[in-house]
Amino acid sequence: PLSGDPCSSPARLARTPYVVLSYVNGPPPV
Amino acid sequence: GITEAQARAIVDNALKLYSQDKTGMVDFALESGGGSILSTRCAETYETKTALLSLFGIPLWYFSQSPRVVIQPDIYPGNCWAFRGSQGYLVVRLSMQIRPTTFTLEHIPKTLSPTGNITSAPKDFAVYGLENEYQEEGELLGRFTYDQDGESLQMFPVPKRPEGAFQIVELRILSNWGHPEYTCLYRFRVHGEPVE
Amino acid sequence: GITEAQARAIVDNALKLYSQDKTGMVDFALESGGGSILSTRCAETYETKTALLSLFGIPLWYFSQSPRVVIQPDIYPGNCWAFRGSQGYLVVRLSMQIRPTTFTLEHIPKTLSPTGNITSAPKDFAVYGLENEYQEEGELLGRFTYDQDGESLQMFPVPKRPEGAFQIVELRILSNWGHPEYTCLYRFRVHGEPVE
Repeated sequence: PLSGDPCSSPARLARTPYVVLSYVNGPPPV
Repeated sequence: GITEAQARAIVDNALKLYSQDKTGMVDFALESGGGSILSTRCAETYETKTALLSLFGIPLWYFSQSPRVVIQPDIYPGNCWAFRGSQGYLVVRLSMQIRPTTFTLEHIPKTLSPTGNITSAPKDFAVYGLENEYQEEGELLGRFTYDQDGESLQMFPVPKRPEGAFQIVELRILSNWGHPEYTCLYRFRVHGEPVE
Repeated sequence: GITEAQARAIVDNALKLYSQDKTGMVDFALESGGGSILSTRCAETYETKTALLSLFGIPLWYFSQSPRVVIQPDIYPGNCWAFRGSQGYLVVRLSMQIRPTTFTLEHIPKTLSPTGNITSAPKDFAVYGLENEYQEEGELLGRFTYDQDGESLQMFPVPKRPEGAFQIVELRILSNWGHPEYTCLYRFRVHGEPVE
């Protein structure tokens, strides 16, 4: 890691170069 | 009693059939094999706006499964096309012109459903052969019922051998097993005899 | 000795369970079913910069698997999330609130590993139930060890039935089986009892 302890805070996936899928407003149709 | 060799043969044959798309029969609706979804007529995809895709924290769009998944083999929970209500239509162009003999409908098994039930499964349905995608009432190939207490994969032979051959079929879902908001279609397959 | 019918029944039941995601149990972490990855901690994705995607000869970007693959069912070699070192935490939001009863961890079998070993597999791990995604120390649901000499898919029952129910769990990988640079997570599943 460039700075800080990687265990101290959660790495929100929002900052990563991946498409992130999050479920809002309930579960998908199954 | 059977011998070990006979038991091995039973196992091998069962595994072989399982590995052949579980049916050992050509699926002329399969998208990768040449099938395609032409339209959904009166059916409206059930837009839940629940699966949000984002990149670098920026929301991009809400994802929902398209009708194409009905002719794709992945049937994990959630990988179904959901349409509003219990009546839906799907017009499928097969990879070639065939005389349909059997249809297969699949749903997830109850054991894998997070809700513990499969009320979103289709119940009564009918399949029609169409001359072209705009034909409103094609030739009825059969009326069937998917049994929620049966196997996850159910096969439905056409009751009467159709005279004509078709490259376009229409799947009409007429009812579901009780879900008040939507019906989920996991996979629909069309088997038959190719014609020249 | 057994009869042919008994042998067939054994085989059919085995295949049926196999076809039900191999466990016949709901996986509340499965992404298509409503699970999602919230965050990672103590973990840095192991960027190899080896898989280069290009179009018309123009390099676009280096691809590496995201943590989402841990809640997706494809476990072919390489379809794992690799994090640097042997310690990594993953926070997973389940499709609904449950009382967790069992966890499943999968890795590729040694027979399919190009290196002939699975030193990148996780070894000791722990699972916590979190009240919210920012909670640093949740309720410990159990400490377990993935056995590199065991089955590819291993299930770990929770030792003591948790009092509370959770929709967020944290998977903490504490050690691996010897790979000096990274640890690979193929698939993590969470099973349990839904609560209202």
